[in-house]
Amino acid sequence: MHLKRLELHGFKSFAARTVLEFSPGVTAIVGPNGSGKSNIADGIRWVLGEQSMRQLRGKKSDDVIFAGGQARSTMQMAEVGLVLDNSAAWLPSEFAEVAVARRSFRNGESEYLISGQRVRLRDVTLLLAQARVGHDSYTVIGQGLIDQALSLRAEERRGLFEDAA
Amino acid sequence: MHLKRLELHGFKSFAARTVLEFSPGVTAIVGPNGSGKSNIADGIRWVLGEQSMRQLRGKKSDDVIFAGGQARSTMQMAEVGLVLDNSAAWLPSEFAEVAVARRSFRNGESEYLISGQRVRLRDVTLLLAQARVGHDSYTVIGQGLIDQALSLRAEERRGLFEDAA
Amino acid sequence: MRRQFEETFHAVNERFQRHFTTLFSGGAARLELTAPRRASGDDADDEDQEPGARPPTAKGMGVSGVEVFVQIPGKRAQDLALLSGGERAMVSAALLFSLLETNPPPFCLLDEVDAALDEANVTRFCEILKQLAEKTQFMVITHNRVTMTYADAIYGVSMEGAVSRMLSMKLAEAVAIAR
Amino acid sequence: MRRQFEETFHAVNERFQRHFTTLFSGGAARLELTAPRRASGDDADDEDQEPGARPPTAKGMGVSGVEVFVQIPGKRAQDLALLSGGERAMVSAALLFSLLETNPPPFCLLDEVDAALDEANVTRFCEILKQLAEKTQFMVITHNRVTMTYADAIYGVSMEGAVSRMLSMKLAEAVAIAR
Ligand SMILES: Nc1ncnc2c1ncn2[C@@H]1O[C@H](COP(=O)(O)OP(=O)(O)OP(=O)(O)O)[C@@H](O)[C@H]1O
Ligand SMILES: Nc1ncnc2c1ncn2[C@@H]1O[C@H](COP(=O)(O)OP(=O)(O)OP(=O)(O)O)[C@@H](O)[C@H]1O
Ligand SMILES: [Mg+2]
Ligand SMILES: [Mg+2]
Repeated sequence: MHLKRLELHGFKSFAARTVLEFSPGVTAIVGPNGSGKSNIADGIRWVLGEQSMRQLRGKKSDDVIFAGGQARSTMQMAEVGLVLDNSAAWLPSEFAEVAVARRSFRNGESEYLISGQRVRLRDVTLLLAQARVGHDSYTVIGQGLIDQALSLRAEERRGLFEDAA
Repeated sequence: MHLKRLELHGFKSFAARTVLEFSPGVTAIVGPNGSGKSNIADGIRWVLGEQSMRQLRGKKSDDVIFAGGQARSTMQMAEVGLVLDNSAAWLPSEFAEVAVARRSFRNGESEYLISGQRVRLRDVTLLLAQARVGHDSYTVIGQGLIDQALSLRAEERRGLFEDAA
Repeated sequence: MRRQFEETFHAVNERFQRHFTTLFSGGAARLELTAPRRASGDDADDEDQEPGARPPTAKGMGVSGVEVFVQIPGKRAQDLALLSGGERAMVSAALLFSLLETNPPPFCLLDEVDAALDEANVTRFCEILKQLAEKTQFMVITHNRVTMTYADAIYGVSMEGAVSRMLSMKLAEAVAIAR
Repeated sequence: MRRQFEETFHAVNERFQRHFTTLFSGGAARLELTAPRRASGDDADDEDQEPGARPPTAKGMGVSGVEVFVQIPGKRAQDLALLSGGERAMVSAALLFSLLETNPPPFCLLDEVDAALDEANVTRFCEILKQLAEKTQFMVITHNRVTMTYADAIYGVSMEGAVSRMLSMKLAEAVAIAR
């Protein structure tokens, strides 16, 4: 199973709807400082259910919504969608693709969707656990954090093994 | 005033007596991972009076003494010496050069020297303060710490200004 | 539950020893299980806790932990703290690769994990990444031109005003703007 | 004492605004003095403290602090936390350069401060470094070939077994082994 597609719209610096298609193997993401590369990493964590704003470099939950720039106004909603290939039927779905999406509004509301249907956060977490994908395991290794595993206490490092089990 | 020479002997990976001559301007220090570049930075901090082993990536004070390798045995003493150019007579000395050195022994003893004379740590700290050099100001910016100033609390950041005053 | 953890631990440990010696062209390393901690009495060493380490949690009590021991080729076994920035990144990479290989997740995104590595180490790192990529899809955020040469596809991001734009790129174009 | 701090603050602030706009080719930034904190009541926001920040000290009470505000060209003013790794390094460089210029220390050692920077930013960083080097001697530890081209002298370090050796090098030799 692999990630087929990632869509960002209104999420951090991705004001314009942006679609990234991914193939199996290695995809490099490159660009100048501040262009938005780590924002893509944050988008993936966020759609996988990340609740800690600190992990997303923000303070309040609407920090992930495009805040406007000198030539573009603020947006009212952020959305990230992830499409997983399910042709090997890993996930309990008869479809060959499973789509997970998350939306956040400036009024504080939040929505989670699986294949277009509104669901609760725990349904998303359950589905992703079955796909062996999580926002807090080693699915996304953040900038500057490669040696964090070495700075953990021994009991916390054990946590990484429980994710691998 | 500038740094003329740095000597390391038995300090961390510098088992062999090593002398670096520095000219004014920009000197680059390059080499593979683990070759000893940051150990030079640690050596400078240490001879300037750094007392916190954590700042030097160690746990106990004799962690800075060469610990031996597969083909070389452990040493009993670490020494770092720093020679400052004093031709503009910034420092209260009639000499054109002022040398500061520090030694540490495995038995826990420690020595500080100014121009070859045994002195106390506070004499070194006083002299260096007159030279406007300190182990804890921005004389040495450690690896991974460039944006530490941004992570400080506002009151702590003020501390950097007091060093600059 | 406990049995599964131990089986996983042994599988990861065996791979860790192998990946470490590949990444360092020699030397030796291992993971060890530590005895479960008891409350309070052991907390004296928390002052040595490195900056960035999470504070003690109640769930740390009563379970064993995992310690990492390494010996870099030519050097003697030393505390992880004394290792260089690049050496720590390589040890961490060996551990990460071992976890990924033991139970491959569908994809993994790495954000500038090569930042501290010299050219020889970036190459060794990427060689293992490429092998693991047969089972796990990798997205690698990087400024490094060597890393880019290992990619099957490259996406470029650019900032126009305050808005990010994405663009598929060829290797030559990407390397031209790389470090 | 208080007057000296305020004079220093204004001198550093004026340079910070200039260095920032040079490093970012535009935009705006400033430092601000914050009102002295009172004890306990204000500590609620300590939970937001970033990892790596030092814990509150008694000496933080009753003195004003220094806040940093930035607006990157084309973007709106934002919290420092949301900035990218490279943007944070550049803001920090602007602050460091301002402190160094206000009261030049005899020398300054920078250990891999260019690690997060793309090539265009490394160049802008080094241009200012070269100007400041007329008053302050710099030792720069780096893996970056652009940074090496700005050096007046290059020392190479190599590890033989467990022992470090130093060697004067020419630019061409250094760049050959660089990233
Ligand atoms: N909600 C938001 N609205 C608009 N812009 C935002 C928002 N959140 C973050 N940004 C902007 O995104 C930029 C950071 O992007 P990102 O961290 O992805 O950069 P990067 O490409 O990873 O750069 P680097 O190579 O320096 O790590 C910052 O300039 C920040 O101001
Ligand atoms: N007391 C000691 N005795 C022997 N070797 C030591 C001692 N202390 C540290 N070392 C060794 O020094 C090496 C680290 O050196 P250093 O941090 O200077 O590397 P570096 O050149 O900065 O590398 P990088 O580019 O990865 O940052 C480690 O391999 C460590 O084992
Ligand atoms: Mg980034
Ligand atoms: Mg180093």
